[in-house]
Amino acid sequence: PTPPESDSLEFHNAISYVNKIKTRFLERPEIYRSFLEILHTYQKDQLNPKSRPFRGMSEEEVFTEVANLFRGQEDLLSEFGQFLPEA
Amino acid sequence: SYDFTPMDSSAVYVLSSMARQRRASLS
Repeated sequence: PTPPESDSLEFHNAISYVNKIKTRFLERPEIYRSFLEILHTYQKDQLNPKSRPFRGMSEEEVFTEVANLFRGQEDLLSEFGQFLPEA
Repeated sequence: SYDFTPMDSSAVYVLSSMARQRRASLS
């Protein structure tokens, strides 16, 4: 069983992170939108049992795509790595 | 407080699920 306080900590970290990206790319909303799209693609692949064993995006691919997107924003990228299951 | 759209909220949801998976895989 998962301790509820860990869940809320993860939720809180995710909110802070999304807010940070949104703020960072206020002048370049297309980057923020691309980030959301990468996450949605990843999630869709994860939730679709038909995509197994040929899963769509691996954690590594997600990280690579986000790394391309966040080029020059190393703090955002390293923080993103902390969310990935196999970073 | 945050001004989040539904898209933002689902990103939060995905990120926190990822973090939970990560914790599960580390423990």
